Amino acid sequence: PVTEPEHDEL
Amino acid sequence: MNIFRLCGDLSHLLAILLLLVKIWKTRSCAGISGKSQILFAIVYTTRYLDLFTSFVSIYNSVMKIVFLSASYGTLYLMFYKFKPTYDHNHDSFRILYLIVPALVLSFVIVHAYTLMEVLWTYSIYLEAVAIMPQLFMVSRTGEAETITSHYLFALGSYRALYILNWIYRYYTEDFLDLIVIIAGIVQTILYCDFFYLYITKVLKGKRLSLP
Repeated sequence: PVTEPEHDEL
Repeated sequence: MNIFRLCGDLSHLLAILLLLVKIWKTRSCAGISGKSQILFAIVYTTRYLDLFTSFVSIYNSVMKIVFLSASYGTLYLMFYKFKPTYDHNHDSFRILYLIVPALVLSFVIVHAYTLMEVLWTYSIYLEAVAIMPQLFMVSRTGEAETITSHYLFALGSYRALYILNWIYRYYTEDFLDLIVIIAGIVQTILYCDFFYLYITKVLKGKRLSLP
């Protein structure tokens, strides 16, 4: 599966 | 969360609310680029779709909802409620020249090929250039109202503060997201000319007018 980065900023 | 990001977010929030209140109080959107506002609405919509798929913090979710609502509220005021005051003759930047290349780039340089990730990347690229119609409008009319200048300064400062936040995060958390960092630097560079005029004119009590 493709892993997406987690975006924790706005 | 660090002090740079918090200040950046607050600056961003201030900019958006300042614009909304200015239009509401003066019952006019003269001097504001509707095209930039459309681009910002696309930016927030494509980036904050993740409200439905991932949760980071109450703070993030609330800010996302505020940005989205304020952005669509601004569009409503500009294109519906105070439409007669919208200066479309001077708002002549072709936004397809920004929308299409940003879309192409988001398929070429992206962290992962998933719908949400491509949309997030697109929002980052489009945000970097979304202010161009507004800056073009200021250059065409040769001036900007003081409150519009404050809006632009707050909006430009937000990404500049985020750059400090990324430097801080690189050293403290090993955080390095080149897509957002490079786009953020481009975004900030676009404001440099304006920052210069703001500091040399508006802060000294003068109206922002171009020679």
